[in-house]
Amino acid sequence: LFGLRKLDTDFLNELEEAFIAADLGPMLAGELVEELGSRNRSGEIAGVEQAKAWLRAELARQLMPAGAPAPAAALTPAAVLAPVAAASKPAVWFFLGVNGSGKTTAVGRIAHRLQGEGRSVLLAAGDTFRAAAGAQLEIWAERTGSAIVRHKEGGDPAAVIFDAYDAAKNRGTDVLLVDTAGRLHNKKNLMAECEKMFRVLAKRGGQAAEVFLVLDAATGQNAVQQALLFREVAPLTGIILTKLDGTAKGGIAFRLVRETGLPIRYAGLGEGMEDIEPFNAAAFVDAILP
Amino acid sequence: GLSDKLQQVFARLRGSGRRISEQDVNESLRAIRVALLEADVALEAVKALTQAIREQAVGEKVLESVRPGDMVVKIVQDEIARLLGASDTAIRYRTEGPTVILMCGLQGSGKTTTCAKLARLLASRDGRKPLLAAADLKRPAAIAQLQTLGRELGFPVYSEAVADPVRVCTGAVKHARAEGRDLVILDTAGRLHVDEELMREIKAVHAALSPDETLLVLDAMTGQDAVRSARAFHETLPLDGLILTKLDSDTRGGAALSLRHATGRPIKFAGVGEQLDKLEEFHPDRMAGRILG
Ligand SMILES: Nc1nc2c(ncn2[C@@H]2O[C@H](COP(=O)(O)OP(=O)(O)OP(=O)(O)O)[C@@H](O)[C@H]2O)c(=O)[nH]1
Ligand SMILES: Nc1nc2c(ncn2[C@@H]2O[C@H](COP(=O)(O)OP(=O)(O)OP(=O)(O)O)[C@@H](O)[C@H]2O)c(=O)[nH]1
Ligand SMILES: [Mg+2]
Ligand SMILES: [Mg+2]
Repeated sequence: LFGLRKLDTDFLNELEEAFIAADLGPMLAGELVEELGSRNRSGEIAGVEQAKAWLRAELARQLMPAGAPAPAAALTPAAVLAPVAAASKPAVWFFLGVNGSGKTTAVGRIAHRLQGEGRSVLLAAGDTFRAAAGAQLEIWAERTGSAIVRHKEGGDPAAVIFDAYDAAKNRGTDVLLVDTAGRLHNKKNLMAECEKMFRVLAKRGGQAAEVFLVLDAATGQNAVQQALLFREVAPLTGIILTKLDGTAKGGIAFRLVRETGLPIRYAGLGEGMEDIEPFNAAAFVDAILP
Repeated sequence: GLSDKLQQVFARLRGSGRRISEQDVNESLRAIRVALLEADVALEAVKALTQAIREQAVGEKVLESVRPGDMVVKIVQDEIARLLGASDTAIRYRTEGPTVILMCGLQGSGKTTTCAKLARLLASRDGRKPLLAAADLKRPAAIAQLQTLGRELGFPVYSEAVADPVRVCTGAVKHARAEGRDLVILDTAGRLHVDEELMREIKAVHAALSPDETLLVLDAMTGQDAVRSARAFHETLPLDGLILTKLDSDTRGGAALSLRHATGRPIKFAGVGEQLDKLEEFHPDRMAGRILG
């Protein structure tokens, strides 16, 4: 789009359509194009080259909520950077989200990265409902050399977390990764079950160091509702955007950051062990610009 | 929802005391466009819809009408109903030998769960004797997942310790014949339509099995990517129908509007919950109401 072209109405319309196609949503797409148009009229931006530069900077800026840690430093939170005081171990990280978004796979891949950094990892099989959920996580535990705490199917997820936390404390584990069942944000009973997990952990003297909302990058405008309702029952600290290796651009990220102030922390770029990375805003923005 | 928004737009115009102009219709079209995009209707479908609405609305009828808001709302509803098409939930059963249904779709869309749900629905609705085939050889515990669901429903699940899904699928059909099962539902691995190797793989399964129905399982919460992926699968496969899952979420599900137009195929069933009895025949009129909000 940014080839040899004039910065005219046709260009702005095409740009707006590209943003809509990337799931930025009609309001944000319209805003950006309007802003660009007015800066062009005022003479501040002349021509498509300058427009591209401005968009790159502006979109990257919109992905950085105030006060969020820079993504590169984000993989290991302060709680697990050496030296780790015994009292702050284990760092408990939760993985929440709607059905099929990629939570269990994210847990497995982050366990792999942490192991690679020399951290000890325990997985909690907090999905006690879905068929073969525990078996799926068990395979990731084996693949990554992580310990796992798992109860029978149908049990209380809070009880799994309770046991896993105790086990991690007793073993001096650095990080406890909690896999949870997929749940739709509009299901009151499931959201109440989610809230209970944090209460039970607090009762045990623990607290969540990280709470990730795991979100499929192809999700449409409903993603905002998901984030807002999950945040009512969980102290979310960041978003993991999965399946960015598809054709979906994940443009809902902009609305999410704007409306929740949550940072995008990791990107899932495939199904393999290595295919999760700290979120790279510049690369993300480049993939969105047509 | 959209109907209320449109009524507001027209109430304002009427309140201004002058006649409704073409310019005013354009303003209502902008409101329609934003509302449909917010509901995740594909951009190409929004453009086609607003064009069709403009042509009808700019006609004499609406401009002269006492209640232009109502007329535009009716035009929008009719156009959406037209895009969704008539209900079509039939399965093309074979008269001899087991009917084969191939399920495909992106990662996490709900294929494995829907295989089991569909077996249950077709057993109950059409008196079928289903066999489930565990042909996802990639995902950890995918076979165990389908086996658990099959056990729960009392349906046999076929699997083979091999690396080639074609072998599992052909083995399943052979096994179904031998056991008197008249329906085989093939669960496959989630795949991206841009993954050439995996699209070749499912094309090979399709070629070897000549399924009677090929159904794309798509997450109703998908945004603009829905029509892209559906079109890509349809160009590789050809599809006979679609199943929209997770409609028990509060997503407006606008993706549904463009699917028939993009593939020429109907949405046959809707997943409306995690439990195995939560699969319904798809109702186009109910979907239209949901998208309009
Ligand atoms: N291509 C691609 N596939 C992914 C990615 N992340 C996860 N997946 C796939 O998405 C599917 C669902 O992943 P899961 O980890 O089971 O998702 P989940 O959120 O735990 O699902 P539920 O527990 O059932 O809610 C699997 O097939 C994964 O391999 C990604 O970044 N890229
Ligand atoms: N709420 C709800 N959840 C659903 C529905 N259909 C499937 N699910 C859930 O969505 C998640 C993913 O379902 P799967 O059947 O594992 O999806 P899949 O397409 O087989 O996933 P892959 O094989 O990894 O590509 C599971 O948690 C299911 O229980 C539905 O209609 N409503
Ligand atoms: Mg899971
Ligand atoms: Mg599956």
